[in-house]
Amino acid sequence: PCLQRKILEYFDGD
Amino acid sequence: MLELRLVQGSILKKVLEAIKDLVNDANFDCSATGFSLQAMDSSHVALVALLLRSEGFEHYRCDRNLSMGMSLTNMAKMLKCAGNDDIVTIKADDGSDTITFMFESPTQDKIADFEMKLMDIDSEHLGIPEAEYEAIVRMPSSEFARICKDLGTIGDTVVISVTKEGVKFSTRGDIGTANIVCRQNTSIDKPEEATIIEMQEPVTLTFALRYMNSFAKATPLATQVTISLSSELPVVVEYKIAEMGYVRYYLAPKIEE
Repeated sequence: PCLQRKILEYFDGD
Repeated sequence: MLELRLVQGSILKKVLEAIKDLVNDANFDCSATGFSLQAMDSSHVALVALLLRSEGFEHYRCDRNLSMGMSLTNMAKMLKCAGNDDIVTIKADDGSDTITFMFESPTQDKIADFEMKLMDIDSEHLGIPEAEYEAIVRMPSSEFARICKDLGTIGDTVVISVTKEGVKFSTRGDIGTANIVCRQNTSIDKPEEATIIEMQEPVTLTFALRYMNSFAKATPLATQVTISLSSELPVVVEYKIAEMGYVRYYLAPKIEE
């Protein structure tokens, strides 16, 4: 089983 | 007032085909730099960043920075009505809630205009930091598309592994497993067929094939694709748009629970 990471875990809002 | 004239209108048609399945609605930003878009898919797993630089347009007038919310499905419907050889002009007046796409045939004997309603879209703009990637693979975009399509018939995820031997794409499904290795191949006479691997560190990451197959819709935009990988970052799959800019897709990896 793999957990799908989210973009927001890597990039912050401006 | 906004007026952007693109002689090679087919670029815009291809851009929409490349992004419309990933993102439904998005804000297009227009500034002195160019016409751009940044949007995440509805699951916030992938992000697409588009840039069409102002220098790439034959005429580029953008009096002030504008952000225009558009349904990409509807925009794609309108651009499908443009011929492949048509010149496309995008026009919008200040404060207007519509945008106009004008299509001119190369011989100027047919001129069409399509007016599309704009929409309010509340979207977050993310800062994407400059990063050094552990491995960068450049390969023919058609080859990458073929690999993702083939592996997608067998499994749901792809493990991309870059070593000094080459780049390996692997999947596993109910019916079995598949591994495809591409070795470095610097075809000097045919640069579009080259596979070039720049590796600082070996890197192995797992991604959902569904998204990779969606990114591969950008294949008609570029003969080569660049895949940048680092263990702590989303992968970047980049299609350069000749002399104009790029479509970049960022995809968050899957990790073992």
